[in-house]
Amino acid sequence: VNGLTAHQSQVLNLIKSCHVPEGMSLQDLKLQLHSMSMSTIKQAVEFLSSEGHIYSTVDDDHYKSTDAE
Amino acid sequence: SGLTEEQKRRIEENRQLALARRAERLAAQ
Repeated sequence: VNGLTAHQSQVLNLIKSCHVPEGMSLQDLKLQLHSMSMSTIKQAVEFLSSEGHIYSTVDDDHYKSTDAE
Repeated sequence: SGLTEEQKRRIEENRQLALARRAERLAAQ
């Protein structure tokens, strides 16, 4: 629907649901997406970031969604 | 929040850059 793969949508939805100021960490994503490998998660994060859906916050391990707020 | 002013500034800057990228991608569709 939005041009994203199932994996990318899952990662985006989790990041959107996180409301702490520094956003969601890659480790948090991995904890919640047990079936996804870290490299798959990182690939999804990279794509979502390049498309402007998400952005890094305090470091390259934490992300927030541009759709939030 | 527990963020420093510098961190807040960096986050807002990254947010603006991401919003610009998003708008660019949507315009290119």
